[in-house]
Amino acid sequence: MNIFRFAGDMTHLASVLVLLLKIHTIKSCAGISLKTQELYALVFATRYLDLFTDYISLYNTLMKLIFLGSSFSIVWYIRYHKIVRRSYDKDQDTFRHYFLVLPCLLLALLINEKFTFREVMWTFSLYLEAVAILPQLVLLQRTRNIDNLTGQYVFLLGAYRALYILNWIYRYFTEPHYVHWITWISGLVQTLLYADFFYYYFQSWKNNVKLELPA
Amino acid sequence: TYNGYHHDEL
Repeated sequence: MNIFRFAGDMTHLASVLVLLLKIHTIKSCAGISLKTQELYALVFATRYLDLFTDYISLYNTLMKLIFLGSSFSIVWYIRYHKIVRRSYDKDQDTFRHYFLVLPCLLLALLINEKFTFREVMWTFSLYLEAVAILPQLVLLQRTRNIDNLTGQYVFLLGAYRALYILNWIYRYFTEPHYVHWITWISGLVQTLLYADFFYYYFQSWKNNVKLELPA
Repeated sequence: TYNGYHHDEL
């Protein structure tokens, strides 16, 4: 464990907590893409298959349970909670996210570190996470006024993977044989997808104006 | 490693 990865995990945790805070306290999911939440639930479900078979550390197991529990409960809230579901804008959240799942699965079957079920599922979860934010970014461009919590949620979600990139650089230089091209490239693609959001988020913070993405 | 499975990151 290194400071970059720990900071990345904490940032990821913060993004999940911000989203749960928004949904649980103000009972609203305005501006939140259900499709991105469903993709993330699938990412964690396919990435943490080793939850009960491989014990790495208490921290690792605890965080996996938190990410699994929060992602599925957020999907439940937006889909079934009688108040929250009313604020879900399904007419705007129209990204065909199923079109993301199949290509990621096919790619994982083709390009992986080892052709075993768990390794292919793990690779699939990496590719899927790289594109999981797309429905949310599309929804943000359609939603004129982005509320602070939603903006913070997306910012933290993008920042966590950027910190992971620093973690991979650190591990590459400190651990012999630590080479994971698949992880690195999908993590880089994921972070680059946030590039324009980060730009507008920083601009809105610097000029102290409401966050707005150009249509 | 854990029976060949070596992913220790979240």
